[in-house]
Amino acid sequence: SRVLVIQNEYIRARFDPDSGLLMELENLDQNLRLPVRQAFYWYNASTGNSLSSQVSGAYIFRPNRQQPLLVSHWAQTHLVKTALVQEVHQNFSAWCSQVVRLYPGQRHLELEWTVGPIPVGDGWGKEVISRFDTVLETDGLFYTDSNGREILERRRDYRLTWKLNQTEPVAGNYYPVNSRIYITDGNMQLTVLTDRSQGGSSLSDGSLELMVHRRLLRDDARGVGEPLLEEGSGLWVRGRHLVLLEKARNAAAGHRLQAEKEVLAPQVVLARGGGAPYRLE
Amino acid sequence: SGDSAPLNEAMAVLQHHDAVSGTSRQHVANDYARQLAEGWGPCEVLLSNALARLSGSKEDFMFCRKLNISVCPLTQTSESFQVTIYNPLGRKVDWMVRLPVSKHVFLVRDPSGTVVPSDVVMIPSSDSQELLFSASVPALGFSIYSVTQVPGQSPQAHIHHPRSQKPW
Repeated sequence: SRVLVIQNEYIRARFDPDSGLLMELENLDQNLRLPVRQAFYWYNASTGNSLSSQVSGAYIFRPNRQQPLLVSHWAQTHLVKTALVQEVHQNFSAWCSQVVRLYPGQRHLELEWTVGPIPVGDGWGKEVISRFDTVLETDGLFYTDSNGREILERRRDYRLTWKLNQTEPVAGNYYPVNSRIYITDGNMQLTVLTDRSQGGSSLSDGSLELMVHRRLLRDDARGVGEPLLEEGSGLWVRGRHLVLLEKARNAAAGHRLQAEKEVLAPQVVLARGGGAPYRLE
Repeated sequence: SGDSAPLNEAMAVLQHHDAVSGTSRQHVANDYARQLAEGWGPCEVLLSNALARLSGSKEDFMFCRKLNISVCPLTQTSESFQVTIYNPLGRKVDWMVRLPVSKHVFLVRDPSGTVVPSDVVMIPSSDSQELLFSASVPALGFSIYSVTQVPGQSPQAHIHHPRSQKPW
């Protein structure tokens, strides 16, 4: 079939043959299958509006509209398959690409994203997210960690300790994600592990998003005195999201062990070899 | 002699909320990066001395800081090299090592001298390739793998032709 598929003993990922986007994830071991569409979007940074003059900046995330814009509806793809790795290279645009990877024995899907330099020639600041959309009925709930330890339940447009009058439907629902964010319908759980702290949320049922890069053109008048705008052509950033699909009841074991491996990843040191024998004495 | 104090000092300075959340001016952010980078150098000497002592051989250890963008002059130019993988976790891990290499076939041996499966994968839309092999590393320990180029052989391309989707 024309559907692009990569798999190992535990995971199978399918990609839409027309758009090249991820469209389904299967956990072969636990016999779970979930349509998951992942794509990159960008929020147009606010420069102030009739409701508030607040600008999006280093301290403040404030998109100028609720709906982000797609970086691209489709990706050019390359498929690489060897005995030690299966990967789909997705090229969305000149400043956004991703490699979706599976190694033998791996129980998660690795998404290595590369974003930047974010173009701002159109005069718009951009706040780039990776968003996963599924059919999970999550009832307004999602979960984010606190420094990799405690998992906190988050409810859209709600605060546990005070009656929230939500004035920012997007930014008001963003939370810090230090190592993981997940959504569940009580049966299946979709977890995304991060390799660094990012902002994250679930702005509609079954959806979760993580902010991977920002480039803004205005100062947000909170003290920095300059916009979040790297000099020159701007930075490009590369990172990884590890995606796990599991039964809700045993998902914690999966993401906790994998997150430890991610945070305390092995370090590689190289040498030509053949050095002189060395003994302290 | 190595020294971890400069990196400790830099990490201490970077506990400031501006460093953690990126709410500093650009030149301050650049200086944070400079302090970290300056701290790496003496720490790498410290790590090299520890590895020399623990592995029993005095090597000129190299730390390729740009492996995430497939840049490592040593592995890209040498016909043979050693890969030491240190595992900070309190349990054994299997880890897929990816190293940028020249366009050749390589033989990878584990610490016992046994050849382990390896692959050279071409990176699409770039003219570089990466050597892959799975390393098994003990808890809070390290494993040393040796890599040697097999003369006269070139890696087969594993890329299935690009599929240019129908643009909507």
